[in-house]
Amino acid sequence: LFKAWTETPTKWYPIPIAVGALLLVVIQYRKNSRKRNPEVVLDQDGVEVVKLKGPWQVHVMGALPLRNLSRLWGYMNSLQLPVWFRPYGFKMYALAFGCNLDEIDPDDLQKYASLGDFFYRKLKPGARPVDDAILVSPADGTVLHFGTIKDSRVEQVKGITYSLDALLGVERPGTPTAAVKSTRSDLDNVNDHDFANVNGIEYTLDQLIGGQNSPARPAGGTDSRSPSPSGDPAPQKFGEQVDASVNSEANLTDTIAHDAGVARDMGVSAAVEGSPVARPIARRRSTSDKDVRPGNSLFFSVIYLAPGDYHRFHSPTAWVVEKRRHFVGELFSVSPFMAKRLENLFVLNERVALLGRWRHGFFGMVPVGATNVGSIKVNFDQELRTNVRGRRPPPGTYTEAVYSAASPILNGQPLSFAEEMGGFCLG
Amino acid sequence: STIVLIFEAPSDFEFAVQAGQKIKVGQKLGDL
Repeated sequence: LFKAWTETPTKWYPIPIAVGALLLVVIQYRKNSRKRNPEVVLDQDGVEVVKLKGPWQVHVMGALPLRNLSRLWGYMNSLQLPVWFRPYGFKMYALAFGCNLDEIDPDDLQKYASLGDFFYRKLKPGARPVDDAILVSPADGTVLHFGTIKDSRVEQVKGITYSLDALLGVERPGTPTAAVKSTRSDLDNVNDHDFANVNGIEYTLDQLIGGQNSPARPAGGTDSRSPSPSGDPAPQKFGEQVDASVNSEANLTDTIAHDAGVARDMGVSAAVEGSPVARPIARRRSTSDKDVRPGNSLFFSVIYLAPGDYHRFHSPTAWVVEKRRHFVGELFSVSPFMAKRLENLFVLNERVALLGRWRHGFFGMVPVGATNVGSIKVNFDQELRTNVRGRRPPPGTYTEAVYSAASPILNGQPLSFAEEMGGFCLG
Repeated sequence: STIVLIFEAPSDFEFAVQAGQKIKVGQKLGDL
């Protein structure tokens, strides 16, 4: 074999230039036609079926048990560190990942029991001045991409797009999908105090979206507000009453003042001290770019949070969150390296789509999890549980909760400029 | 981790950032 390999003479033959040119034309044609006709597979409802696509490295990543690894990572980083070690360990971490220790609150590193605690650190008041613009950054990070949405396609990186419907989800009334729970549209025809039956589980409308007999909002500011009992996949969640009693008149006054502030920032003249019937802005259900108001467009922006960044996120404007959709998915890394290689990265990963409205129409914010930070917290949604063990629902399905009870006046969870909304935790 | 914002705005909305730019909470992302 060695002899044959080394001694067999290689004979080179010239091929006609035309054949070579033809070959190049064919290769170029195939490349272009692949770009023009991406392999988009639609399901029976016409919604794109998202599959893992990319080079071999992506498929190797897809074969790894990323969710289990993420939970293990979270467990390891929740272990308490020796008090003497904490300053050294966190200073090393800060040096490696570029954290600014001067702005953290508390600044005594011994008070952070674990790396997970330190990762989810708070900032000192005033550490982040808020610009007087209509849209500010919701997080510390790097702007990966931004632009306008055309034909309901969002651009991940130059030339690679994903479906807006796949990212935010579409309402599929009547679809017998166990993971999709009730939406407002399911309830629009239900009278107060009636029983709605979704997926075979009964509950009262008051329990679901809050009514006159439902408890009022909780006291203690926005962090303690609870959504109406959500459409969580676990049946025991239904009928469970969230503690939402008002403890003092003063806190209720604060809450109303907060909502009034948000309404004012949204350009709404809501009768906040009057009866809770005002729904000042027309509710828009569609996120399609074909349905935006005349003169408006749909825009997108992607911000990547590196491991050393402050990992809480804030409200980028004054808006009202009407609902959230929790998509259980993979937990690929969302680093720029992967974003350039893995198509549909943000659609494949676990994410929480917070959908609502601001003064110019539809507004949505989607925190997307990753391998090291698989847990997403939303302060005003105590029911939300991300990166949990258990059977995975079919791709593209989601659980949904509405926040109608949070503010009957604004019919959702009002958020003011730069108000803290939640964050990402390790594992 | 990543945050994706999707929003409707008047067509003359302009982003005030560049791709690859570092940004902080509360910093201007865009304006009319």
